[in-house]
Amino acid sequence: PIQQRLHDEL
Amino acid sequence: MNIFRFAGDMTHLISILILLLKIYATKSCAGISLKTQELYALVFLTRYLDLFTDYVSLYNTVMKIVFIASSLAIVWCMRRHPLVRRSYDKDLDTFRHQYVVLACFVLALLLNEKFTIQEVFWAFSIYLEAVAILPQLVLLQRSGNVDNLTGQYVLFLGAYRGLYIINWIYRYFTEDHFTRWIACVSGLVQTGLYADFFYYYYLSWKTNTKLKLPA
Repeated sequence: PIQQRLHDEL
Repeated sequence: MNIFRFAGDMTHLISILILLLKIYATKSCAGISLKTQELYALVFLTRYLDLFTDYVSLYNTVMKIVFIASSLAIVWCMRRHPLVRRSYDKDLDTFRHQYVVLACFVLALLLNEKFTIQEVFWAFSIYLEAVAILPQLVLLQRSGNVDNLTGQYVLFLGAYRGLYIINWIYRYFTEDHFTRWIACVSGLVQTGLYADFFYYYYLSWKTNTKLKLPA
């Protein structure tokens, strides 16, 4: 599965 | 995580701590816009919906909790604290922020990364953050003078967004397929809003006079 786009910033 | 982003998060944290310090130490919130603080609390609550579902890092989780808690604490103080609430300039803080909230939500429905609850609210929080400072800037214009702590508050807030833009430029050149158009464009708009304030702040610092914003 594609890596679910994570918001890695605040 | 690059140094620009870390510095941005730290200046953001400092700006909130300056505000909390000012309110706690002086037991007054004169010159602070409650509407801006409510908008910021809304920004954090809608942006960090993934607080419990997606774990990025301990740093991210801790900072998200700190931002949510501190922004709610400021709003609570300004609304409920018996001493602080008396000094709130209710008749000066008249920016109709509900229209801004509505406009940002409609925009988020149209322009988002993915049409899911979490992504729509994330985009909403990004747009809202860009304009959340408006009631505060209007209040500063109305009250004419800017006491130094509120001035520093806006200064650190602008520095945080400016550093984030440098962080996005850095990531664009160092990471392949890094694109954050929504956050980048919105961040540029937000930093632009501060630009005029920075100009007057710099003038007042250079001419060593009290910061006066043109009414």
